[in-house]
Amino acid sequence: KSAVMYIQELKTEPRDTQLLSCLESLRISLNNNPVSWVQTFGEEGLILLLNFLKKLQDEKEEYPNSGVGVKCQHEIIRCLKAFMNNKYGLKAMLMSADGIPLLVRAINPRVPHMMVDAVKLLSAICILDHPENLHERVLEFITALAEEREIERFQPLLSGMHKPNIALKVGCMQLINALISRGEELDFRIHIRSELMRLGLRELLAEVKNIENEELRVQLQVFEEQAEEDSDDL
Amino acid sequence: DGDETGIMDGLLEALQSGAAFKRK
Repeated sequence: KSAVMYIQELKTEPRDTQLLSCLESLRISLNNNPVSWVQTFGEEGLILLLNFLKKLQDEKEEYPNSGVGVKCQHEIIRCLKAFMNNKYGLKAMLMSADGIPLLVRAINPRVPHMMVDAVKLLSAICILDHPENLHERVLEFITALAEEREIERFQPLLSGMHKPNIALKVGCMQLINALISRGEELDFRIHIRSELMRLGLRELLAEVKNIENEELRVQLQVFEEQAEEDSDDL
Repeated sequence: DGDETGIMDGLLEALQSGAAFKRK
């Protein structure tokens, strides 16, 4: 199918399994076609995907156990990853008003597999070289959503760390490291760490240290080394 | 130019290996 055909199909507002199958096929096309194909899918396609994600996230709050809806949300996030895997798509995603906030809303510990992909994409956005400090933008949206939900802003990440899914623990630590390490001010970095520790990260770190997993070990080491360096500087 | 591909893959790899966090 051409990029235009996907746009036409998405415009017919498919639902449930029809939407899921369209998204699965779109993800494969986005991953396997040249950038020119992604450019044809373009901003129009991106906006359609983001609108679907927004609608599904809103529905999810009303009907929390709709399995297909959650699968569609996850598939959209996979499509976004494929869309953003080139300069054109990444730029379009960063320019869209809803891109980052919708990824932040996908940080949902009740859906661990989707959360892994969301936190990884957000971590990648945080470390991008960009004139605007993107880690600040990510943190602003995390903070705003937590205020809306009246919870501590890092609670969803801590809840993710509590889950048995090791990839999710790695993803959460990646985002924590990305948010902290991009902070230019020592005070900022120390503040974020102490906020996390106060929420229970200290106890969690002691626990997850015993898990034998190379990717997790790398993230824990980054966290501890940077904390030590900052502590020495202080 | 929007032709550069594999950007996300590269960033995710740098995050995973820890290379993204090396201080200058």
